[in-house]
Amino acid sequence: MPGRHSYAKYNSWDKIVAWTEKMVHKCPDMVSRIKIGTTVEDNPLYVLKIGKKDERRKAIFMDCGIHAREWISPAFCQWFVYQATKTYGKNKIMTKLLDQMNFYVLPVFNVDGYIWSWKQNRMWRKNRSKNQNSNCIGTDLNRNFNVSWNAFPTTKDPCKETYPGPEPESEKETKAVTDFIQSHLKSIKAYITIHSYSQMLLFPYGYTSELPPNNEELTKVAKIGTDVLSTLYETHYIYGPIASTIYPTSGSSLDWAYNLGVHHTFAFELRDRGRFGFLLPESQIKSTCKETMLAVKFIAKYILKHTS
Amino acid sequence: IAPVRFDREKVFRVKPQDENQANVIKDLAKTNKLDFWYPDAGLHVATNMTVDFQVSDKESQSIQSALDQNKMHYEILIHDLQEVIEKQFDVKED
Repeated sequence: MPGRHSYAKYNSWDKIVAWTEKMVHKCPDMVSRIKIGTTVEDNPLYVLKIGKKDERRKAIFMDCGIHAREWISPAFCQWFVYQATKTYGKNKIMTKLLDQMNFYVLPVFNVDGYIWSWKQNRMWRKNRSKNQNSNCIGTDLNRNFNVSWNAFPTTKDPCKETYPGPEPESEKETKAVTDFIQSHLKSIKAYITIHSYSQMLLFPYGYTSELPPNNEELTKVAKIGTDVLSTLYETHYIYGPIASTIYPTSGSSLDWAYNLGVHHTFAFELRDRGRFGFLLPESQIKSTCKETMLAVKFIAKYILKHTS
Repeated sequence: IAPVRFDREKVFRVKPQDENQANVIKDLAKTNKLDFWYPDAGLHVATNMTVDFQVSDKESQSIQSALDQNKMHYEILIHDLQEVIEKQFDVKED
């Protein structure tokens, strides 16, 4: 037995797997578990589908834990699933959302890396794939998507933390996610990816300083999203396109999903602003998740109302 | 394999004031093993950007000297990474 799962603590991969089973058993009408693939080390990649069985409804895809050491990210996905199921029928907004749309939640994207960060190296970022002609392990999954892949003078050195892989979608994890999103493209109206840290709400593009056609709309949603987030604990987030708000990146999941046709894509960089960095204490999990929940619910409400 | 320990590893915060100072950090990254926390790679370091990076105990002295030499203001956000890693589990099982 993996031990007791807790929403107020960081959970190991074994606990998260057991938790996914528990959620399906507890809420069989609302939660189902889909295995979308496996990792290099043959761990399963699970997506939890939250909502009714109707496939034609609008949906939002959300992933957590693309970078192994960003532990607050998977904690949020677990929190989201728990809150969605717990407040359905009690909270007006959540009830409306789940009555009319589905959420696909990937609680841990980079499973092998997450396990490694628990057992061997807390500061691990990449996945755990082996690289040809190098002893260095891993690809940065958020540089591995097929969108302007490796376009910047990044690095082809597998020893670097931002190594984009030998080719786009070379990684099993990336391929599993892109296949899933492509096969559900008709219903997926928004893509949300959860990272840490630096307190930002980002949208495309990262690979160019050009702005997406619906930049004004994305800016408006991000502004209100960060305003809503700050109402609980006055946590200050900044927002904007990736390239100008952080720095230019290529091969990111956000840009890939946008160019595929999911025109509402957002990346959260959760707490904090640098005091703890990737080592946010467990005592801040609850407040971080609660405030983030407000912003995600706002985005979902917006998607429900403004997309066709 | 024994888990990696981070005893006395440090996290520096530097805000380069001009291109020259940004280049100092980029150069340090070429000769030392810096793990960039923000931005996520040395090549993204730019003027007026808040840069956080992790460095081993062994290399931290020479990094500090280089920053001092170039009159760069810095802050040590984390003095002992291992201690902070252990402290992150600050919620008791209920």
